[in-house]
Amino acid sequence: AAVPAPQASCKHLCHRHQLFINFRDRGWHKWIIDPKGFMANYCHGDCPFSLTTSLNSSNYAFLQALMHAADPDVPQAVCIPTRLSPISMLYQDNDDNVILRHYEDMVVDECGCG
Amino acid sequence: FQFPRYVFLQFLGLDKVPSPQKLQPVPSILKKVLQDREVAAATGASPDLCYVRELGVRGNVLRLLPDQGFFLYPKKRPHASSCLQKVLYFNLSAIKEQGQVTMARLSLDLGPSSYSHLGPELELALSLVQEPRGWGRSTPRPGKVLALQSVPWPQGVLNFNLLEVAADWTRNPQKNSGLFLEILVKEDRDSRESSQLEDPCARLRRSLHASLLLVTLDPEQCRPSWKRR
Repeated sequence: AAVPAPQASCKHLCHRHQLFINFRDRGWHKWIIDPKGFMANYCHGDCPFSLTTSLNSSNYAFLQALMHAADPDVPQAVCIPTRLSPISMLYQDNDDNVILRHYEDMVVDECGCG
Repeated sequence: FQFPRYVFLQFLGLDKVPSPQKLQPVPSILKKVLQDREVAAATGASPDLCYVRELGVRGNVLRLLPDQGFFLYPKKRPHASSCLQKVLYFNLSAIKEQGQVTMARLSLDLGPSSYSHLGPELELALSLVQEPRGWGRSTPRPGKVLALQSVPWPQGVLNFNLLEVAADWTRNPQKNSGLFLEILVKEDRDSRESSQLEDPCARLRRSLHASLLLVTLDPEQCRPSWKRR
């Protein structure tokens, strides 16, 4: 039987949203030397079955969306990061050591349904 | 809703929120590495985060440790040419990850012109502090010599490779008794009275600045790359 496609407007579809994390807002600028903040971004939006193939989805997301349509107890595919990139942070610890460390997967570059 | 601060601190490898009185100066090498990474991120390049290209070593954490040592003022000058003695101490306890030290570079900045009046040449001796052999001995003494170097004229920052020493200290923290630095003045005794040395040596004491640049590799985050046959 044909599965009815849920209505979803474009702006509610899964995509990347801008999110800037400002260290000053949290008072962390007193010990984080650089950067002052970074564009972390986040993923949010619907993953309707009808569009899972076009929303940068995994094959599994497609199957999960299909199963959700057939059985609502199976959760819907969700909007998640599909490509992340690192940042480097320079900060000072309690022993006055200046530390430069690289952190993987800190910035969301792309989103998709998974 | 309170953001669980400890989660972020744990993520950074810290126990509590640092509250520095003032931010330490950032050495140019750390700035350079940071800038290069920012440029790479902006251009979409994906550099190897476990290799510090600027230093030519593997590693994913760079630390600049300030010297927490102290000057020694022996009642009797050990040699006529002795200018200053200092214990250099670097607290490595902050290194909590089971990291492998891949680089340890001691930098000694004698100051731009602090000893230009001293005369022809300085001699610098760097040793391990002799480990205490008994209770009650408080005066540190030089042990195994790590470097002997002549410094004929002011030449900026002097660097020493301390990889083996630092690796040993991180594995066995109890062995870290510090380093013994002695600066000697190669003087012409006929032309120079020892009392004349006092003032320039005092200037040298004020301007001397030591730091240890340490690069570590966290095997959890940096797995060895598979080699193709």
